[in-house]
Amino acid sequence: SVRPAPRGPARARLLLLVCCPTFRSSFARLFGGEAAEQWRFAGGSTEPPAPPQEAEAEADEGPLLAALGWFALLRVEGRAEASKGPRLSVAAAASLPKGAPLLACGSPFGAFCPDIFLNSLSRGVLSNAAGPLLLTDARCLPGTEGAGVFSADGELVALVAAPLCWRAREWVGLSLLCAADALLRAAAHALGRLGSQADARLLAALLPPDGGDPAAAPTEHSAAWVAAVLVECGSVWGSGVALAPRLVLTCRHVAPREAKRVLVRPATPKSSPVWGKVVFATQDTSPYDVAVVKLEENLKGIPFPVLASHFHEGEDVQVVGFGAFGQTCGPSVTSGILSAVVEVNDAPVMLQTTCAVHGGSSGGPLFTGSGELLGIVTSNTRDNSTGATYPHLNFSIPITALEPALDQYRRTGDLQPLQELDRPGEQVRVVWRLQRVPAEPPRSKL
Amino acid sequence: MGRRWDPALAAGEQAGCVVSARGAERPGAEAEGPWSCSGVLLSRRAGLVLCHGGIVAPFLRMGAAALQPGAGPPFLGADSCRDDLRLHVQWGPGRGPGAQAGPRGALCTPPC
Repeated sequence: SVRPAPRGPARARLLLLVCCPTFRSSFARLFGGEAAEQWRFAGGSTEPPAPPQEAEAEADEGPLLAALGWFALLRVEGRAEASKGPRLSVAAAASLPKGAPLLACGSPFGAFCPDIFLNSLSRGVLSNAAGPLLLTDARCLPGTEGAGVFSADGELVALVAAPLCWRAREWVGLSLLCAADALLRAAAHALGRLGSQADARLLAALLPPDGGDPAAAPTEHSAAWVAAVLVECGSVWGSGVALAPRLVLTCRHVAPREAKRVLVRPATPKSSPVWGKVVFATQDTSPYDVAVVKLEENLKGIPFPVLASHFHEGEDVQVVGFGAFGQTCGPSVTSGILSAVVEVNDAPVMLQTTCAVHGGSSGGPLFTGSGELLGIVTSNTRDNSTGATYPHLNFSIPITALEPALDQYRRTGDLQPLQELDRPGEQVRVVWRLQRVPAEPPRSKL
Repeated sequence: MGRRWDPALAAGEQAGCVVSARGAERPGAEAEGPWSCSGVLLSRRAGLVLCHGGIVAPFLRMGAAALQPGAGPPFLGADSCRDDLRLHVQWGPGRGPGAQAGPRGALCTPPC
């Protein structure tokens, strides 16, 4: 077993405090400026976590938040021991593609009850990255600041910088990470400046080789999420998915029918933005919140997704959307399972997932693990009585409900089948109003 | 989780730790803290631990202003913190019935 013997608390001394300058600059770029007031980060204290609304209000007060992006290097006194397990190795964070599986290992509530909470595990994916600033959808709690986040093959990828984020009063469901390689590089440099050459060499020895292995570079160009696009329509923006070189599917509330022109920005920086027009959007009365955009030019370098024909509750899925950051650092990938498939007359009419979905993700694609397109996201959940938003319960339109009409349009340019989406049955409307479908029509007692 | 995650599980178990910071008790004054967070044991042999910097922020001689961007180099030496800072690290398997009891806090386990 690699499990070490139980240990009581050991004294330690501070060697240095260090922050990664690139992390700080990425943080300022993503969360600073006009967006600064919208973002709140919460976590760290020895107190139990407050409910989201209260925690948001208190988010700026914790000492851990004042030091967001700063990490402490310590040396345990008199308790060093020979390693009995595998040597810690550090991943080159830049080599990980979005969607890569991650495992966070931390202690919720910090030193509170470590006998119960020490090294709790949480699984997720690499949701987004801006240099050494990483985001994961692995669920982390206050007290897990500083926790290690590992790749599936056991390499240390990052440390948790802030476990909880809110944007515009909505819990985002992502945790903020600092890449371990950049952080250790900064710490080794600092140790060298402070004259601790031996420790600097020790840290440097943990690092992956400079430059990395070209073969290990992210293979994002072939990933399914590359079909996700940012859709800008005046001051409104949202997500969409490219189904063909000139065909983008999104939501009506992102690209309404009265919109004359929309700008579609592909997820890969190498692809250029393309103008398009809304050729079809469902009426406001339709429960299917769908719009179809025809582009003026071909999208290039995008692998168009295979459309799913079946849905399996419980299967691993991923949502891709520009919800968290718009075009600032590309789409975010969040993972979960297909939690429900709601059918009317044996036909799927609504999909639910446990992926974290935020404002701005509307129109974004929902993929299976193998990259098949299951549907497009339209909404997450809000409790109007409390104002709480639940990003992990969200709703998507099954692609099977759209595919015949889209196929007809692609082949013939005929919009008539799409217009049928304005006239779904009453049962479909009831489902999307989140009303229970009665098992039997109520009978009159008269 | 399946065997696919075994390397990550082993690495997490080997490296995971929890760090707490408090001020030394002084006559007539309550000790500050504790503040605590998670951490990573980078090297067991050398006893090197990396954790969040926030738990030592209350002990900075210059206060949190020392951590603001542009306030100086992106690192601070040990002497940036007060002498009464006391740090402790705990690691290893602690879960289960044989584990040491921790102090009772405000968290509880309400029945759902």
